[in-house]
Amino acid sequence: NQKQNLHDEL
Amino acid sequence: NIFRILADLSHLASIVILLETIRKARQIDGISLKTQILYVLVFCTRYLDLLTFRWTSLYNTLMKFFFIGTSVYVVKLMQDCKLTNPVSYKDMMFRDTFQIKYLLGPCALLALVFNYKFTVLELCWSFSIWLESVAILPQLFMLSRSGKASTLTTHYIFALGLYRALYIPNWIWRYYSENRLEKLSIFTGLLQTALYSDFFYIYYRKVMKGRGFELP
Repeated sequence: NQKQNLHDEL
Repeated sequence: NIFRILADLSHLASIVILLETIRKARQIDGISLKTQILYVLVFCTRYLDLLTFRWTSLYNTLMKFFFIGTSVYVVKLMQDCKLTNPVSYKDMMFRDTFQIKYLLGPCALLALVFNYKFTVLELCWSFSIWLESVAILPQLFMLSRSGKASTLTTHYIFALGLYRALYIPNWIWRYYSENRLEKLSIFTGLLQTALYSDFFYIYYRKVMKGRGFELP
């Protein structure tokens, strides 16, 4: 889950 | 969180200001085509994950399409100026002399050294994050060479710089609330904000006090 959210910013 | 929303709004505002400036004035004096081309490259390499369809949220996806689309559109508008206002275009090209190979090379190298995974997607992402941190340099170089700029151009640069600066409190917030520490973005974000610091100072001293942007 942590990995999936690695690039959750713009 | 509030910082991230404000940051993204500031980023949106900067693009709207830029588009309005080019469309209304029908001239591109003081705007660096090289910086705008670098942003096309930044967004296209960063948002490659759109192709994997592992979308984080509707908000993220829409924003990604918006940033890619508008950056390409800005370059197209500037190229159109070659025909509609050749004097302005020539003047811009004459001043837009920063050598971007000195940015592209080191950024590619840094991406190879600092990345989260040695895959095409991750290398492109890292390249984009490094490139974004320095993409404003041709614009700032142009500004420092001509010594002055239209107020709208300075509002554009300010809003663009503010966006990354606002990401910094967002990262602090996320560190405490989610224990999230994404080092590459934080380091390049700090670097990017540092590059703007001189501009911020002059903007605060002059433009915010209604005196127009002129370098000492």
